[in-house]
Formats: sequence, C-alpha cells, structure tokens
Amino acid sequence: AAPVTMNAFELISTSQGLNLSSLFEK
Amino acid sequence: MGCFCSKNTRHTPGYEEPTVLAAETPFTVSEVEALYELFKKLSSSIIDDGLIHKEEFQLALFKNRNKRNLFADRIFDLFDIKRNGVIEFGEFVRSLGVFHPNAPEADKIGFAFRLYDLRHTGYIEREELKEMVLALLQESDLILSDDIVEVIVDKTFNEADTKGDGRIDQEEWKEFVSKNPSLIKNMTLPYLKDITLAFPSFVVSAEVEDL
Repeated sequence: AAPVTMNAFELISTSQGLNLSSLFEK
Repeated sequence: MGCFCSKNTRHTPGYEEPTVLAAETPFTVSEVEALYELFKKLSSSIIDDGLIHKEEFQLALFKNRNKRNLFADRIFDLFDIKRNGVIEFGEFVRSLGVFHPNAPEADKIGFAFRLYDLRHTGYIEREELKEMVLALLQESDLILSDDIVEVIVDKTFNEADTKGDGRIDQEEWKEFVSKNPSLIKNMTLPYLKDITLAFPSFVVSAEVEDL
C-alpha cells in the first residue's frame, strides 16, 4: 500500500532524467 | 557604443563572455569558465560543433545516446531557450544557474512548474500528472495497476489543486511546494559549488597560447 500514500510529484522527481548530477561525471 | 571583440580565441557559435553570464547568474566568472570546460566536453561528445544536441544530452545523462525519457526531453526543451533544437553555451549556463545552491528558491519553483507543464498551458493538468507518473513507472520498471495510479494521481492532485478547478496554477504550485519542500530537491545541484575543482578552467593559458 506504500505507493498509494506517495506524493505523485515526489515520485516523478526521482526520475533519472531529472538527475542532472550525471552531467558532471567524468 | 558596441564592443567588437576580435580576440583570436577558439570559441564556438553561441559563446558568450563569462563576465556577462556571471552578471546574470549565481556563478562567478571562474565558475562560468569552468562550466565552459564541461560544455566543451558535452558538446563534442558526438558532433563536434560546440552545441549540445539532444543525443549528446542523453549520452551524458544515461551513458546511452538513444535512451528517450520524457523528463530528460523536458529539461532539454527548457534549456533550449531559443527553441532551435540545440543548447548553446549561454543557454547552458543560464539554465544551470537555476540549479545553483544559491539561486533564488522562486526560480527553482518556477522552473519545476514549467517542467511539469507538459503542454505549455500555464497549468499542470491532471492528465499531465498521470502521464508523468506513468513515464516514471515505465522508466523504473515498476508495475502498478491503473487503479493504484489513479489513486496516487487523485490524492496528489486534490492536495495541490486547492481551488478545485481541475488544474494546478503557479500560485497553487508555490503553496504545494512550500508544504512539500522535498519536491524541488532535484532543482539544486551541490556540484555547481565545486565546479571549478571538477572542471579547472584553462581559458587564460589558452588565450596566451593564441597570441
């Protein structure tokens, strides 16, 4: 039941596509 | 009176002076110069033309030039301020400025809103939220029944859409983020504070070399 209580925007914000720290990896 | 700079430096089209970019962003001049080193690396990974193409952006994010992702597409589109299909240096620095730890929170909230306003209507609509949740589930190989997805979307939407008109406007978004600050956590990149260490700039020596 955990995902049901999840905030949808919080879920979305975990996307790898939004994780720009990868740009800095050498 | 305009200033025509004829310095013989090997700068790419779309290059802007670090002093100009530093004045408009939270970055210092040396940080902008360090970002130029990063930009050169990213913009030459596939096509060496000094512009970041979408495939190069995908390659940097996912180590895979062909990996399509809704959110990476949205980020790319927002960085591509001129909407000409590529990210120029100035666009790169101005957009990354929003992710600087010292950038105003209002800028981060506004950027996230535009990111999630998929169809540029000025609102985040329920259908858009559902589309993004489905995209995230697909990206993460998570399988949830459509009923559960509907419950997640409804619950969040009802909390955020305080005016109850079926869409989230900027004011509601601001209020929702203030209650859930973790929503803009990914709008801050701590790396940007250490960018000069990660990408030391060699601009000065390069200019001397060109003389």
